[in-house]
Order: sequence, then C-alpha cells, then structure tokens
Amino acid sequence: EKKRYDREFLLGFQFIFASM
Amino acid sequence: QELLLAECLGKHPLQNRWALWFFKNDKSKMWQANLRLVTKFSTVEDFWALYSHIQPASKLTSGCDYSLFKDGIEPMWEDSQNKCGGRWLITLAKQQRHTELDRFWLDTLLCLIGEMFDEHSDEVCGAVINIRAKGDKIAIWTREAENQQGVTHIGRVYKEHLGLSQKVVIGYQAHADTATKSGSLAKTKFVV
Repeated sequence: EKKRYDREFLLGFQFIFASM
Repeated sequence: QELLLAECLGKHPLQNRWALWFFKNDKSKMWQANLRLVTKFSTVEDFWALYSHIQPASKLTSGCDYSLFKDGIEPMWEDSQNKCGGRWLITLAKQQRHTELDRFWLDTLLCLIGEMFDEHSDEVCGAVINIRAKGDKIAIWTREAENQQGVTHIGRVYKEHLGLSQKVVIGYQAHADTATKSGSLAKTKFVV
C-alpha cells in the first residue's frame, strides 16, 4: 500500500520536531 | 521522558526516500561543483527535523537554489529520469518573496513527500526553487513530458494546493524545449 499523507497530517508534525 | 516518548511514537515512513540539494552560485567553479547534496530522509519526522534547521528559502541569497528529488535522481536535465520530462513552473513577482515564497515552497514539498498526486505521483521527479533578483521561481519536475494525462493531473492538484485562483494560469515546459531556448522564451506545452 502506498504511503500517502495529506497536508494537515504532515503539518501536524511541524512544531513537535521544530522544538526538539 | 522525551526519549521514551519518541521511542514509543514510532516514525511515519514516506513512500519514497528524498534528497535535499543546495546550489550556491560561485562563478569561479563549474556548475556541478556548486551543487551539493545536503541530506536524505525517508520519514515525516526526519523531514521536519531537516526543514526546521535550514534557512527558509526567502533568506537565501540570489543565485541559490534548493532542490528536493527522489533518491537516485539528480536535480539536472541530464539525469536519465529527467531528460524526457519537464516542469510546472511558478514564477513569482519580487514582492512575493516576503509574502508567499516560503509557504509556496513548503506546500510544494508537502505535495511531494505526501504523494498527493494520486496515481500519478510516480511521475514526479522532484522540485526546485530558484532565488533570483529578477524574480524567484518554483517548479515541480516530472519524468515524461508526453504523458499529458499525468502531467495535467499533477498541474491541477499542484495549483489547488498552492491556493492559486482559477484565473491564474500556470504553464508546463518540456526540459528539451527549455534547454534549447533562453528562459522566458521556452515553449509552454500545457497550461492549467
């Protein structure tokens, strides 16, 4: 199965990893 | 606690491994010597870790490029997976560097790593942002310029994700045409 992610899902990770 | 949490979370794998490239224009060197591979990543988490630690495109000096390509494809026309392809080109006005450039580039990256072009995502090779004094450019490169159905689907989805008005028209140029004509004179093969 192809790994597809929509914009909102991807953006949800932005600030978790920006702060690490 | 943070480490334990990170271990428990697990990472989200991407469909493809991606390579980020950086180009800095140094006229004393050959073009290819100015092009450097920054790093590769293959998870959502590693993408953000990278994105959060590099200069935003709007802060780069003129003459610089970022490129994000699938692992194994070099960001140049000559690569065997690019040479029959072309690009959807977004040309920005000078003032858009401060208002829209970074968002457009981030949305371009998310379209790529999220495989947002449905069954035509395999047609995508990568994306390039050119920072230039006369006007910045962003493009999505695809592998086969003659694949009208795939190319136009990618163009429509891309335009929608950038939030461009229906009145705005974007064009697709085959690399073979761009390579033989200077800049703005390149023939537009498709529009959406």
